Amino acid sequence: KAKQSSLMSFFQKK
Amino acid sequence: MFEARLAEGGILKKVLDAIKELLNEASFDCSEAGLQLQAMDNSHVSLVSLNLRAEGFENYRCDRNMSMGMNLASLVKIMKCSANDDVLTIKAQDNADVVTFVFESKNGDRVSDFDMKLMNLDQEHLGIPETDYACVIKMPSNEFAKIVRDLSQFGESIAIACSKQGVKFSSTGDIGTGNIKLAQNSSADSDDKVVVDLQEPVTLTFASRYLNSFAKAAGLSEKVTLSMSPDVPLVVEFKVATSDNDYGYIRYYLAPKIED
Repeated sequence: KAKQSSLMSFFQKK
Repeated sequence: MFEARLAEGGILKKVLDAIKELLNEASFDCSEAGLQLQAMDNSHVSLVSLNLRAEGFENYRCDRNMSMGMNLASLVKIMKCSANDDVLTIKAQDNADVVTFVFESKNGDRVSDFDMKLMNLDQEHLGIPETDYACVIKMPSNEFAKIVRDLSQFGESIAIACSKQGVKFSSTGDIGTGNIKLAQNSSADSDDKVVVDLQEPVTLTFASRYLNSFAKAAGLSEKVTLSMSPDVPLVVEFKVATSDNDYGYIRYYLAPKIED
């Protein structure tokens, strides 16, 4: 089953 | 001080409708360039990026950058006190702990004002890299809203497959499977056009619930743009515009579902 990823794994905190 | 006058106050109502399902509170960042908001939902799956350009306002003044933290449910209550065609002025003193909303009826014989307490929100901003997307789909926003609504009845995920043939939206669940295919078309009525700009085919899967929340922005714009690349967040963009004014945009970023 596909798992929901987090935005934090794509975008860095500024 | 900050003061911004919006000839069509109803625009802010529509913007609120487009973000209130995803966010409980958010900071409106005011600068000379305009009003910006960037916030993730609580589970860090989606992000809202709103940009209302200073030029879109009838009057716009921002002496120094400030961040106004607002409870969106409270803001909804205040906006309910206005008519869609009221002229809206938002104002705040420097370092103030309240923001004032003034509504003026079109004929000028009714003026109301509401102060709302500001909140101190410790919001983290994310840097979003410039990306060349493998697929960019432009389609009528009402159609996007209907597809997402229809397929949400099937499963909690919707797969979006973009290829030379067009775009296919699919969802599978307990009752079965739904597929909706859109071909690129060049109908004379450009409003109904689906246009795909394709570098390479992409299929990604997303949570139906978030796509449904994004579709609440369909009232802002007749068109929506979906941008996808393999294994990166989807971007769903609606222009905030009327026939005679370009206010800016609202963009949603949504992290994909990834095979375990």
